[in-house]
Amino acid sequence: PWPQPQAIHTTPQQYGVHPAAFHFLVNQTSQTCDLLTSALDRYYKLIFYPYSYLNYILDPESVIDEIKDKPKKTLFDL
Amino acid sequence: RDTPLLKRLNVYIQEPCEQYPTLESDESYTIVVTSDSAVLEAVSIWGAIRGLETFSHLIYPDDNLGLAINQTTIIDFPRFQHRGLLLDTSRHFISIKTLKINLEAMSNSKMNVFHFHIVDDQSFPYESRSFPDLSGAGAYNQDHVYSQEDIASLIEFARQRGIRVVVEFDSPGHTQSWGRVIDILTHCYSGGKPNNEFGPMDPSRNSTFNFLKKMFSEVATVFPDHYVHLGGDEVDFDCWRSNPDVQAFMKQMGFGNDYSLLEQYYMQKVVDIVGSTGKGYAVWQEIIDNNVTVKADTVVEVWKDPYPDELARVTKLGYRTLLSTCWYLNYISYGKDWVNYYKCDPHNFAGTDAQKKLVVGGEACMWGEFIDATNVITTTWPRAATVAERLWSAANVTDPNAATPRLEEHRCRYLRRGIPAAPVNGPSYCDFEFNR
Repeated sequence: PWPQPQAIHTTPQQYGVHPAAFHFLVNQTSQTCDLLTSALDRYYKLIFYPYSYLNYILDPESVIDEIKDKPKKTLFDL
Repeated sequence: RDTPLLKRLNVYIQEPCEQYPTLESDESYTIVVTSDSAVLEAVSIWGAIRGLETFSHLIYPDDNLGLAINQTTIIDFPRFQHRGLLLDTSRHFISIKTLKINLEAMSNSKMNVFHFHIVDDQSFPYESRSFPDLSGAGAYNQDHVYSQEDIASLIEFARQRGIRVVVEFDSPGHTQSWGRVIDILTHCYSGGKPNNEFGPMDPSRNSTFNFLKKMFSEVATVFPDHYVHLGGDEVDFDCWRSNPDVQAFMKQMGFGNDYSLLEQYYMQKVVDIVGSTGKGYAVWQEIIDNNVTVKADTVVEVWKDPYPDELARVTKLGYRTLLSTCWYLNYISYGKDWVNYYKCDPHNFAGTDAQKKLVVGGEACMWGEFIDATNVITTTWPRAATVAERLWSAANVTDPNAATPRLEEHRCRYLRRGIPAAPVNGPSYCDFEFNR
């Protein structure tokens, strides 16, 4: 990551990350608000649709079809 | 087939969400990815947003898995609270859309203060509610303006990313564009007659301060951040010296021929005006150099060299301080100029621990003499990201050789995300090149 975190430890153990199998969960006991839900929505798009993300946040109408219409697996292949 | 899938990221925030980030916000978080269910914990919403950014960095393209993440544990928090970027929208106008792309790039590097240097001598693009003529006559033209809706949408876009918008209305100098319709500037004289030139704001007239009172009470309502940047840098005294009313005022005030006392008087009035709105203020270091008495929570921005001496002097006076001296990114040169930015450190000065604690961070500055929407992103990024690492990461993260491959990867990440970050490490490539 950039900037370098204060403390980070990783191992070679990998996990696959698949747009159809992954989701964000807000813990029941967690505080929540509009900022969190919009951040989760944003980062889901940033992680799985990086190529159209910027257009989406700057002009959602122009991209929403692309994201909506694209079957997840195609994007995954990408 | 035998590699497990990561199925979820459990997010947990401890405290109720604040509406806006502040200088005191807690941005710490932890991330644990050790099974098909990862966990992100944060004290505040701002830490959660920083953690989500890091989480998005942990996921990478993998030939077999498509996208992958490694088993990871992260404990993270910023070294400095104020990690800013100044953009100057007066010397060249920059569209709101480009300003938002810059905010996006800032959040990808965890920068958290947008220093909106919105007006200056050259143009006044801020559409004021109280004084619409200021941009009517002061903007380059009627398209090169920021409406109240533009400003509000920029502030919201920044808030969503945990970025504070600290606006700068610099005075008494750098105000030529203010005076095109409202008579607040000093009339300069030659040979005992007005010469149709104008200087800094005219401190000898009460009308100047009546205007400023109205203007800053508007600014206080439009910009939610606790701090307004009042500038106060580079005041030229020649015009003041030439004006007979100002000369009379100097005599009346007993300032003799010391015009820095007049500058001090002006800034004292302005900080009192802004202080009465309940706002805090940031100022360039000249205000302190000229012994203006400011509120204890004032933030002083150091831009002069040698910065170690300047930091030592300002923190010795007990003010919270920002460093920007070594991060004027508008000075461009051929080659890896980011290494010098990376080596600069806000604690690199002789001072007590108490003085070091007064340094709350720093800012990368992109002045607009030769910068507009065509090159602001490519010139600023990823070079500003090296300032972001200096201000976020531990003090011992200083090796530019170790940083080089990581900066390359971060640049490629920007390209993947549609942000045209320029090459800064010589010949190389990214799997996904910019091709907008």
